[in-house]
Amino acid sequence: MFEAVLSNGSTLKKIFEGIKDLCTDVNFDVSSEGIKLQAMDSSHVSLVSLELHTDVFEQFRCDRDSMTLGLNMKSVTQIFKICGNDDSVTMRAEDEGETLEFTFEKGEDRVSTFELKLMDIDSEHLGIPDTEYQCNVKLPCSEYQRICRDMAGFGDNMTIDCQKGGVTFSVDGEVGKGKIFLKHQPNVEEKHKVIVTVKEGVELDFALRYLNNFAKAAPLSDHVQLGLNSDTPLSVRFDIEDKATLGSLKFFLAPKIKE
Amino acid sequence: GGTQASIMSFFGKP
Repeated sequence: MFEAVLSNGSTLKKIFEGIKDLCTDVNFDVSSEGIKLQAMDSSHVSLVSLELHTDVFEQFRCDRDSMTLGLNMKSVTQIFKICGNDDSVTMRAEDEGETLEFTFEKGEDRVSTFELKLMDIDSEHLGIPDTEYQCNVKLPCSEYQRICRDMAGFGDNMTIDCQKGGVTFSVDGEVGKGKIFLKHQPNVEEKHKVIVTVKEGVELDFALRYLNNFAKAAPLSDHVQLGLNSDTPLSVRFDIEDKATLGSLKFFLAPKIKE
Repeated sequence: GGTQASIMSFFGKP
């Protein structure tokens, strides 16, 4: 049997909202270590990797070595509309069961339950190498969200140029060119902090459609962390409630290759 | 704007 209780149900709601437009169906891989999810978008340009450690849950039980729960994202996000912001959520599945039961509770006054039919999803697991990035940028999620949204008005691609001292986001579109520079700002109040760590400068082009899609996970944490290496996928990481110990939602995006 | 690479060309099967 699998049973997990999360007092802050909105965390799961935000995770699903963050990935629902990228992936149609996903597998929840449950083990005694927690929940993992790995899925590609339908064009195989990006990859979502979720890790929820048991620390994020008030209660966590998985009797088998592993269980795979196939979820349709549209249905899950529909179910999570039932979940109020202050609700706790309990997920429960029998060992050979065909459903995942969600229970949303606020105190004992209001209890909602929905049994979701599980799907059999054929998914390929890719090996994500442990990468040390040449450039790491930590910036407020609201800033990331705003840059991606504003730049999408001018073009389809955005160049991220990370150098010592700061990071420049630029777009070159039909109506003209624009850029936004964020300075390395370690000594300001936490919510405005921008930390740019550079071993060697990196400049890469990415599709804004995907960068904007990842921004839907912004409510999950205050800061987002970008990892860049030459000619490798960009890593966009949201730590759950800004605590890596609880887990993270990571997106990887393949770069545009210059012709 | 360059050619979009596939994520599968970077992350192979484990």
